[in-house]
Amino acid sequence: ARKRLISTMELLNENFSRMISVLFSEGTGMMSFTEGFDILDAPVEINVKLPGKKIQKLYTMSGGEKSLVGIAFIFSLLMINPSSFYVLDEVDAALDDFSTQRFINLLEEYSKVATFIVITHNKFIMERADTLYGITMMDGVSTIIPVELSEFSDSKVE
Amino acid sequence: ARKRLISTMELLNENFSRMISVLFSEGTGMMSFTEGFDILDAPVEINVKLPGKKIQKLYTMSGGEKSLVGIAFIFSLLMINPSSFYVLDEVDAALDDFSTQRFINLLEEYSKVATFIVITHNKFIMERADTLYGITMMDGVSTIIPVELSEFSDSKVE
Amino acid sequence: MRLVRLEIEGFKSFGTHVSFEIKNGIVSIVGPNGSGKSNIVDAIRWLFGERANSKLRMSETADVLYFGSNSMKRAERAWVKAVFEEDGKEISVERIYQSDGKNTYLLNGAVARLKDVEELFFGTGTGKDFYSIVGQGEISNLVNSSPIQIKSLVEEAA
Amino acid sequence: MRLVRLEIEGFKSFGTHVSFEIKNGIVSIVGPNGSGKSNIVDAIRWLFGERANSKLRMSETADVLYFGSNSMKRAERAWVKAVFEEDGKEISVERIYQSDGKNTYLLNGAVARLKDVEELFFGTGTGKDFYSIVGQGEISNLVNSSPIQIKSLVEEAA
Ligand SMILES: Nc1ncnc2c1ncn2[C@@H]1O[C@H](COP(=O)(O)OP(=O)(O)OP(=O)(O)O)[C@@H](O)[C@H]1O
Ligand SMILES: Nc1ncnc2c1ncn2[C@@H]1O[C@H](COP(=O)(O)OP(=O)(O)OP(=O)(O)O)[C@@H](O)[C@H]1O
Ligand SMILES: [Mg+2]
Ligand SMILES: [Mg+2]
Repeated sequence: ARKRLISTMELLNENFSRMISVLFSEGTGMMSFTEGFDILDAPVEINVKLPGKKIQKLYTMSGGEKSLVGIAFIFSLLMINPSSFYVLDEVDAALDDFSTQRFINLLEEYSKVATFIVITHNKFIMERADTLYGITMMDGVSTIIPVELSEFSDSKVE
Repeated sequence: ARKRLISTMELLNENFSRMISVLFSEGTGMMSFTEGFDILDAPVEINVKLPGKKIQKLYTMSGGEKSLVGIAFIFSLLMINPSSFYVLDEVDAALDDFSTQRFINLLEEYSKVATFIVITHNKFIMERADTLYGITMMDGVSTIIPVELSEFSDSKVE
Repeated sequence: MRLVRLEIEGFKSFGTHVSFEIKNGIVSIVGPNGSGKSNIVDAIRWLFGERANSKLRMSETADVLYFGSNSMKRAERAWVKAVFEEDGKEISVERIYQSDGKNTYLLNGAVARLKDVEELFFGTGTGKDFYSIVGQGEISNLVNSSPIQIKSLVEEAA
Repeated sequence: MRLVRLEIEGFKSFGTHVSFEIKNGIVSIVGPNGSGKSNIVDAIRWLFGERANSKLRMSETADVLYFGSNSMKRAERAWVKAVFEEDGKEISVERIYQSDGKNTYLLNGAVARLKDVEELFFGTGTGKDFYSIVGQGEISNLVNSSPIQIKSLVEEAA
C-alpha cells in the first residue's frame, strides 16, 4: 500500500503541475505529502505559484483562480483513475473569457477518452458539445427540447 | 418602534412582490412576519411562487433562482433605506441570458437614484456601464487600465 | 465501462419520462434558470445511494417525488435508471422510491441491495462521492478543503 | 450622501496607488481572473472596520499588506480612503495599517476612533455589514439565511 501511494502521488503531482501550467499559462503547481509524517498518515498539501506572483496561500486566491485549481485537480485524477462519466455543473461560472477558453481546450483534449456531461450557460462551451440537450420547464415539468445551435447566436435559450 | 416596524414591513413586502414579478416575469413574492409572534420578536418569512410552479420551499430553488431572489431583496430595501453606494461582486454568475437582461433593466432603472459598483465578466452588463474601469495584474501588482468597449466585442479582456 | 443512457421519471421536476442518450465526448445540457438541469445531477447522486438530504437540496426523503403542478398531480414514485456498457454487454442500475416510503434498487432488472450496486461499481470510478461528479458551486471546494480531506481523495484514486 | 472617490495603496494586491472616481449611475469594474477586483470590495469592508478575517479572505491581520513581487518589495503600510459628498461638502474616511501592527482611522484628515466613523455613517446606509455590499458568491445567502437573520436585516432598515 505504501509503495502504491507514493507512486500515485508522484503521478498525481506530475499531472497537477502540467494542468496548472496549461490553465494558468506559466503557473506552477505541486502536490505533495506533508513533511514529517509517515506516508500512510500524511495529509496532502497543494502549492500553486501563479505567473508574476509569489507562492500564494490558497485562501487568498480569487473566485476564478480557485475554480481553475479545482478543474486542474479533476483532470489530474482523470488520468490516474478514470471514471465512466464526468458531471460538471456550471464549473465555468466564475471564469473570465480567457480561463473559459483554456478550460474548453482541456475538455476537448480529454473528450476523446472520457464522457463529460457539462451543464453551462456559456455559449462558447455549448458550441463545442458533441451532443446538446435543451431543458425547459413547461407548466412546472422539466422536459427535453431540441436545441439548434444557431439559436444561441442571439442567445435566447427559452 | 412597533408601528414603524409594521409599516416598514408593509412597504418591504410591496416592493419585494413587485421585484419578484419583474425578475421572474409573473412570479409572486411575499415577505411577512411569522404568525403567532409579537411583531418585535417575530422572524421574517419569505415566500415565492414562480410561474407554473406551486409555492416552493426556498431550499429547492436553483442556483439562478436563489440569486434572483437575493437581487429582489436588495432592490426592495434600496427604496426603503437607500445607501450611499452599492457594491455587487459577480451577482450575475449563475444567471442565464434572460435573467441577466432583467437584472440589467433593474440596474438601469435605479441607477438614476443610486450609485452601483458592479464587478462582472458579462459583456452585456459592461456595455451598460456609465463608467468602466479595467483592472489587470502586472507583475503581481493590480493596476487600472483604460478599457475600450470595442475590445469586448471579441471578448478579450486582458 | 461507459455510461450510455440515463432515464428519469417522477424524480423532482421530471414529472414525465425523459431519456438522455450519452455518447462519448462532450454532452452539454443547457436551459434557463430553474428548468431542471441540476436536478439531473441530484438524480445521478440519488441513484448511487446518496442519503444526505443536504447534498440533494432536500429536507425530507419524500422531496424526491415530483410534487405536481396546475396540470399534473403529484407522482406516485420517483425512478432513475442508468445504463452502462462494458465489453459489449449492458449493465443497468435503477432506484425507485414510492410514496409509501419504500426504496428499491435494481441491478439488470433484478432487485438488489445498495451494497451490491456499490460492489459492482467499486474501482470503476463511479459513485455518489467520486471526484467525477461536481455539483453547482462545488468546483472551488477542493481549494477550501483540508490537507486531510485531500488525502482521502488521493487514497481513493490509489 | 454619495460616494465620489475611492483610493487604495499598499492594501492586498494594490502595491501602487490607485484612485477610482465614482460617478452616479453604474460603475463597472472588469478584468481577468485574479486581477484584484474582489480585493477592492475587501478594501471597502476593511475601511469600515471589518474585523473578521474570514470575511476578508485573510488568516492574519498582516495579510492586508501588499506582500511584494519580483519587482517590488512588501508594502510598509496598507491605506484605503473613501471620499463622500453631502450638501456640497466633502467627507473623507481613511484607515491605515502599518507593519508594526498599528491601525489608524482618520475622519476628514484627523485621527478618529472606529466608533466615530460608525456614528458618522449610522443611518446613511453605509457600513461593513450593510445589505448594500454583496461580495462574490454571497448573493444567494439571503435565501439560505434563517427567518431570524432576515428579521435583523429588516430592523436595520426600519
Ligand atoms: N419534487 C419536486 N417537484 C417538482 N419540482 C421540483 C421538485 N424539486 C425541485 N423542483 C423544482 O426544480 C427547480 C430547480 O431546478 P434546478 O435546480 O435543476 O434548476 P437549474 O436548471 O439547475 O437552474 P440554474 O441554471 O438556475 O442552476 C426549482 O424551481 C424547483 O421548484
Ligand atoms: N496581500 C497581498 N499582496 C499581494 N497580492 C495579494 C494579497 N492578497 C491577495 N493577493 C492577490 O490577489 C489575487 C486575488 O484577487 P481578487 O480576488 O481580487 O481577484 P478577482 O479580480 O476578484 O478575480 P476573479 O474574477 O477570479 O474573482 C490573488 O491572486 C492573490 O494572490
Ligand atoms: Mg443549476
Ligand atoms: Mg473576484
